[in-house]
Amino acid sequence: PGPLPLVLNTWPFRNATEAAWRTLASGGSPLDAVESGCAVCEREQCDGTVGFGGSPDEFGETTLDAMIMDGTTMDVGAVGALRRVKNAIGVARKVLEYTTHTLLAGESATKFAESMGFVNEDLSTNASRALHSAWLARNCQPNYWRNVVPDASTYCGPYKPKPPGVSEQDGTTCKGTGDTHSHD
Amino acid sequence: TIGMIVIHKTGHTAAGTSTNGLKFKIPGRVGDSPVPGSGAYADDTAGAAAATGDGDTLMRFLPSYQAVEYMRRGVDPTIACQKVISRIQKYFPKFFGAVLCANVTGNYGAACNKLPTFTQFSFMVYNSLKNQPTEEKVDCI
Repeated sequence: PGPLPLVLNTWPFRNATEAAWRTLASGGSPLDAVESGCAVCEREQCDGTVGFGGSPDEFGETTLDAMIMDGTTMDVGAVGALRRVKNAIGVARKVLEYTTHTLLAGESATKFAESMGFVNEDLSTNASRALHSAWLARNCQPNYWRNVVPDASTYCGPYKPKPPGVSEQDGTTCKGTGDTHSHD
Repeated sequence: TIGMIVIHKTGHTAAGTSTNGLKFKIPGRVGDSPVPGSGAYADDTAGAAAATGDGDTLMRFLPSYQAVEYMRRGVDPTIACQKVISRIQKYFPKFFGAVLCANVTGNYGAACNKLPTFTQFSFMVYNSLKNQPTEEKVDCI
């Protein structure tokens, strides 16, 4: 058997590992450790794929996804497409502790977060705004549309469904292309 | 995306994720990370797992749940992770993804899908044998 306790996390986000370990060492629960470790990455915007100021959507907005699961009670709290609140894992923990739901999403999840005392604030930064502007300047490439007009592999939207009978557009614009530069 | 697994010395487990998702996503798009059983999964009676990568593909296979169920049957954590990656590979050979696995005795492993631009997956480990967080890497399969 391997030695316990154990903290593991994806990618070399060292500060997150350290924070989780410290939380355990000071008597925190595994849930506290997961929450504190992930919150470090939200604050530090770990490699731009966690937290505010990264991965703007087509409108230029950054939205956040997070979940936390208790392996003893099988209880879960999660938020999807959370808008305008930075501490997504903290909101997920509140969903777990103060509701019998599992997953809250979108604008209403923001209202729940505000009721739990979280600050409603802009998640964009100069960096995310620059990312979005550069994407618009590249005719919105890459994007996740297919079978639409205008041709999504060449133009920005707005898009409409391609009329029936017109030849199928290659659906692998971004799917399965091994694109490792944009991921969850 | 950060996916995290914590196992207390008492054997209690927890897992979680946090991400800002896919760049230039269609507004309203939610990835695999907040989906229990996909982004992460924890069960004191079997272990815990977490995943990262192309969430639109990953979430269809519930990789974290599947890895924990393999470990529930006694499969070694590294093998459990590899079996999950292989399962997805069959349908989407070029998907981008990696999975972390740990069983309740503290053994752990990881696996990832090999791509020309992704041949190794690096992750962080801290346990009572180490006096600081340690980066480890696995070769992708």
